[in-house]
Amino acid sequence: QAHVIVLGNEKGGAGKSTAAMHLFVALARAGHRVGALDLDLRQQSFFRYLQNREALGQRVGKPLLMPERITISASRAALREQAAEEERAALAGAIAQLSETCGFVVVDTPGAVTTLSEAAHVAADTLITPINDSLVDFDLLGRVDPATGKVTGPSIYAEMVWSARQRRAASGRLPMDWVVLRNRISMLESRNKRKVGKVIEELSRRIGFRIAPGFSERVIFRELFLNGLTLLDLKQGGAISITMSHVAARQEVRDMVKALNLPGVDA
Amino acid sequence: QAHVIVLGNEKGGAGKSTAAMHLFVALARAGHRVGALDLDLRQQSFFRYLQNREALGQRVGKPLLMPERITISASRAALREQAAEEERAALAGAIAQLSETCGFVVVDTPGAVTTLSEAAHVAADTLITPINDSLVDFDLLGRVDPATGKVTGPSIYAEMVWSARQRRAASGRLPMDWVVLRNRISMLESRNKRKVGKVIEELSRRIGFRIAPGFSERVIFRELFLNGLTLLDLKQGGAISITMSHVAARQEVRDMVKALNLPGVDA
Ligand SMILES: Nc1ncnc2c1ncn2[C@@H]1O[C@H](COP(=O)(O)OP(=O)(O)OP(=O)(O)O)[C@@H](O)[C@H]1O
Ligand SMILES: Nc1ncnc2c1ncn2[C@@H]1O[C@H](COP(=O)(O)OP(=O)(O)OP(=O)(O)O)[C@@H](O)[C@H]1O
Ligand SMILES: [Mg+2]
Ligand SMILES: [Mg+2]
Repeated sequence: QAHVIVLGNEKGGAGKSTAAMHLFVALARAGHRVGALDLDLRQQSFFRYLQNREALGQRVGKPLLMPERITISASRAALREQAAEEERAALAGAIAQLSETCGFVVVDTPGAVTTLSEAAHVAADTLITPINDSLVDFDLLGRVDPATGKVTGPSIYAEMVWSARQRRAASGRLPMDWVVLRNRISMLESRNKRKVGKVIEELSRRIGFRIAPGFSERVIFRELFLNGLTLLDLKQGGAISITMSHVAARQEVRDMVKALNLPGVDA
Repeated sequence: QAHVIVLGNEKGGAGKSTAAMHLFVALARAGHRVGALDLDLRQQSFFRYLQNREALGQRVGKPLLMPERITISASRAALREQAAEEERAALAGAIAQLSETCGFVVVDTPGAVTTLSEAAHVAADTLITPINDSLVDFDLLGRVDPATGKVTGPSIYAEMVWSARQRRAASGRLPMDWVVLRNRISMLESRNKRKVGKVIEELSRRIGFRIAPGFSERVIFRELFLNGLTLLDLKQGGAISITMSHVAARQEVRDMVKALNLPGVDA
């Protein structure tokens, strides 16, 4: 089976789709065959980003690196339990099909808990959880005692991951590698930034996830969406001049990929 | 009935809960009685923020301004249609109950489309849609032609709002006032910032929403979550010294409230 990499965080706007797109481009440019699934069935930001990429390739007459995509649709069954069965089966089928030709499958999930996102977490060989540099986002990962600032335990998303890990173990699979990625980190030092860093460190020791070097708040991470491009696609001397921020952002993406320790990938 | 203000955007992380909290504090400090509903049934970021506020009041022995809250829970019915009926009825009941004592009801919704969020949009006298300063976020509001940069039409969230407006009109209510609020605006000028501004302006003319002055990316908007405070609660000479950024942020919140033209509210 292909190595399944899931972007998950039930907190909205953490950076799942952005990270999914940058990860796909990094793996594809390193020569790997990548499959893609977008389990955010309505929003489809990851697949919209890829559609924009495909359209650019057609406009300029030069195809761009694209993943193999399978579109999954919501079940229409009236009974919830039956709909859940159908969706779980559709996901398993899609992963099996992509595994025939791809070494990696990148799976984006919605900022909510759904049948498909829970099933994706069980299927994840690597789970990447982007998180805004904010205690509002952290609140879904871990609980903090406001009086002392200490972590008191896991929160609802960490508990969902925990139960996915248990189901994975019960089916005899290797444990998932869970990596938390701080995202939209401010360039300014602040009390808040240190506090978020501290509670993430504390929680990682308690519930066993690794912390990858994160992404800073940079316009380049979102500016190229309409053309389906990422900073990794920009060449020296091309239409968009490469700035210091692009060079730094490129290093941040490389550092993330390296931290993932993916099989067969030299960052 | 109370004036119902809904924070809505199916795009995750746009700033709905943050805006809901700052709006509640602004209205309460101006002497209005405010009810609160959190329709993000699992994440509950708005109610978590309020719980932290209540806990601070208890810790320091001085109660803080709090809204009247009603907690709505998900229906357990196995049939989707029955669950939807029950949830719509629960929302209508909660709004009616809060209307007995409150002039305003602030309703936070999840970053997804659910029965409750759709029903809330129909009930909204004022709908506030925060949006990140990004074409990724805009993609759910309007479609843009990548080749020309022109808006080609509404996207899926705008269409959901449109159908809520129609159902509202069918039940003989006054039209909702739809206000889009740019959020986490970068302090730096950029091509991206101008592009986003342009497409929001273009879409507002086509589908009829107003644009409120937005919030900049400022740590103070998220830093006080653990204590349930907002920058509006900070006093001169208190524990946290007031900086220029706080003064500017306070003005941004005031400008938002003023732009909402709420009945009986002098910003
Ligand atoms: N490092 C970054 N720098 C600047 N902007 C960013 C960065 N990462 C993400 N963004 C922007 O933040 C917003 C949220 O990111 P994104 O949509 O990828 O998150 P998500 O977790 O997929 O959200 P959802 O919960 O809606 O699926 C988008 O507008 C995106 O363009
Ligand atoms: N103006 C701002 N400046 C800095 N940070 C902000 C600002 N507005 C929101 N944030 C931060 O951005 C993140 C998303 O905001 P928030 O949780 O309010 O959005 P939301 O739309 O309610 O998300 P969800 O879709 O998960 O409900 C949070 O970490 C929050 O602290
Ligand atoms: Mg997404
Ligand atoms: Mg929210």
